[in-house]
Amino acid sequence: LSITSKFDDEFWEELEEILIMADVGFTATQKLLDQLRPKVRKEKIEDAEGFKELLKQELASLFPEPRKIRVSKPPEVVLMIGVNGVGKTTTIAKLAHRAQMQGKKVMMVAGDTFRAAAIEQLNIWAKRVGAGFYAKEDGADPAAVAYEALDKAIEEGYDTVFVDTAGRLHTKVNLMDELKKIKRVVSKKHPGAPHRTILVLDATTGQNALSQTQLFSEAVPIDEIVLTKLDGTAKGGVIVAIALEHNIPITFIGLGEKMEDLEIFIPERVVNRLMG
Amino acid sequence: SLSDRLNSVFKKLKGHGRLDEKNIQEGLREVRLALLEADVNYKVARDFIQRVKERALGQDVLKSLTPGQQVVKIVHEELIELLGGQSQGLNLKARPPIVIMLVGLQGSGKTTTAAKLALFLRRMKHAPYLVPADVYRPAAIEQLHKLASEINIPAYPSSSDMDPVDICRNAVEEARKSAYSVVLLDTAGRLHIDEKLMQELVAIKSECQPHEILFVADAMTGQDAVNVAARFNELLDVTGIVLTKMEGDARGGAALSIKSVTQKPIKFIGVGEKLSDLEVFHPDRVASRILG
Ligand SMILES: Nc1nc2c(ncn2[C@@H]2O[C@H](COP(=O)(O)OP(=O)(O)OP(=O)(O)O)[C@@H](O)[C@H]2O)c(=O)[nH]1
Ligand SMILES: Nc1nc2c(ncn2[C@@H]2O[C@H](COP(=O)(O)OP(=O)(O)OP(=O)(O)O)[C@@H](O)[C@H]2O)c(=O)[nH]1
Ligand SMILES: [Mg+2]
Ligand SMILES: [Mg+2]
Repeated sequence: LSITSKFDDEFWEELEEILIMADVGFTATQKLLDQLRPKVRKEKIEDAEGFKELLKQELASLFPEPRKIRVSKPPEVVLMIGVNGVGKTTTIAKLAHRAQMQGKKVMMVAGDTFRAAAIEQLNIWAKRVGAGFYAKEDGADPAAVAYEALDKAIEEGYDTVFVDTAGRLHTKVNLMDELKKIKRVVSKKHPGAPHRTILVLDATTGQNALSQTQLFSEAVPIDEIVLTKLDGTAKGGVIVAIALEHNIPITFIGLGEKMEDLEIFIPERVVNRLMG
Repeated sequence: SLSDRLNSVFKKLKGHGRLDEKNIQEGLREVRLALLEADVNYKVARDFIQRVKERALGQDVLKSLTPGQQVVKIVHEELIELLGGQSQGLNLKARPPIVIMLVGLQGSGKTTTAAKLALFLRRMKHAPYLVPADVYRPAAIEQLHKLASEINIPAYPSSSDMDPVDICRNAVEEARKSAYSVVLLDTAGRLHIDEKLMQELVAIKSECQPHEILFVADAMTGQDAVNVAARFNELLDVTGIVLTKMEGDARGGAALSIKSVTQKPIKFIGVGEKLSDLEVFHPDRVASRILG
């Protein structure tokens, strides 16, 4: 942003351009600017420093705190969902690694029985992470895989079970139905499961992430969002638009392809990512 | 839809009026909004709006169309022209084996598209050869081998301890010896800002001299599409673009952004996860969906 102490039309236009180019989207940008303009006057913001602090707080306030998970009886079950290629399988490896580091006994479940070599991919990650692994044959019913995995996890005293699912476009009704079925079967099998349903979004995605969030949450309640591929040049600004319409906490961000490339999401850092 | 919105903007103007600066401005605001909602890059949208404005200014409002319809018509025509005018196929005229290299960001659909293209080419009576050159992603080689066996297409026996440049060079040599007519090189997904991995692509290009380098991009890509496409094109001089996951509800504005910044033709679109889900790109269909 040009260093300015004049909050004139040019200033707001330049800010609009930055936000739209960060994928915040036209409508969400207007909403944000409409909230900022009166505050700049009311709080007597005088310079770029003051404005940046205001913007930082305004953005940070949009993102809800992650909720405390209540697991009445282990294992905690985590369901990973999202459209094709966003990083679900890799993110499971990252979350499993993190849980292992915290001393938990972790199982990774190959719930993608559809895509070529999806089971092999997760199996390799499980070996690298040192976690338990459960899979059936290619083409098996994913709900059955999850059900049997839970049987084993409960019996063998696992703390956390991560269930991978096949990538699916949110517009495909039969695939959304399959997701509902997986959730139904898992919740019948184990009280409280899935304790965390995580929607994985790709930071390079534009406004379509809004439709993804909307339609996935119509199929199953979403507890968390993880935003991947923030190690690229995409700013992931669509999370602002999502925050204005939904109340879903973002818990982690993906910053690479290794199991360590996961960071906790910090709302106060969003301003730097969008403007930097 | 955009035409509804433009019709309501222009509803006072009828029959013998003229599209002038004042009434065009409001209509253009609606068009710009539609483009941005469709993920067209901010600067690409701005340049596009300028072109439409120049074409629209001073035009007589034709009796047969409402002014709103007229603006939509101009926008639609400009979009189709910018998207490439008409479909452009693969360059298959060279002496075999023709080498096609697929490149792009992580998860954009390269491996699946490689297999789709192999099926497409065999249906056109070619003898394709699939080459897994991704040694980094767990089970990437298995993934392409599985897809290849699903459609009975031979594949190079890569293993993850090989070097991708060697894989590609040896595979092209193998194709030449075995008289395959097209070689499809599936490379690992990578960031355009990863210098080392981008140089790997430059090395593969230099060793294998591909006839086609296809930049594979996800239809739901947002504003960053221009940065990614520009860098891949700058280093590799790509010959074509493939847009994947087009059967969803992504408006696909990335198509316009990528085409504008690379000036390279969009050749195919992916419309599903089955290997038969590949279509030749039609600019008019994509133009309609960008406009919404
Ligand atoms: N640069 C980068 N790449 C990532 C990140 N997360 C995942 N990837 C890469 O993105 C590609 C797709 O990752 P997957 O984990 O297979 O994605 P997925 O959602 O499980 O894909 P499907 O199961 O096919 O829907 C792989 O090449 C990963 O290495 C990230 O945070 N940064
Ligand atoms: N719905 C849909 N999914 C697609 C399409 N093309 C590919 N996919 C899916 O997108 C995901 C990623 O595809 P891949 O072929 O593994 O992508 P990639 O570019 O090779 O990924 P990396 O090698 O990790 O960079 C898989 O789940 C594919 O089935 C398409 O046209 N439509
Ligand atoms: Mg996966
Ligand atoms: Mg691949």
